[in-house]
Amino acid sequence: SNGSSINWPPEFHPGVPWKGLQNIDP
Amino acid sequence: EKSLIASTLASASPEEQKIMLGEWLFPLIQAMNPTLASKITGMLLEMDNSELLHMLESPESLRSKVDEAVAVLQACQAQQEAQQEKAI
Repeated sequence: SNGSSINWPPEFHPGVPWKGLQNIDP
Repeated sequence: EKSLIASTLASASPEEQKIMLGEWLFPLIQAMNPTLASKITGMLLEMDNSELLHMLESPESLRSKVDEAVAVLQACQAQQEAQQEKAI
């Protein structure tokens, strides 16, 4: 019922900013 | 080589560390599973950097984590397909 899992996991491509970084606390 | 990796990481910001680990892990993962490599790498990068370092140093532990990640991804995919069928 929630579609949030469809975009998980954030894909990693060399040389491309990684979306998963948004989840990292400095 | 181990200490080079560790010292390079130590001088980088947390964001840069993840990117570096991703850049290092991606080709290794791609060799094991070309189709899902980008998703597997993204998934593994959610783990602690110390664990990621260990995987870089130990091909066996990398392989077992990649196998786990593939199993999770396939289960996730099957669930999504089941949900889509329900919706139709």
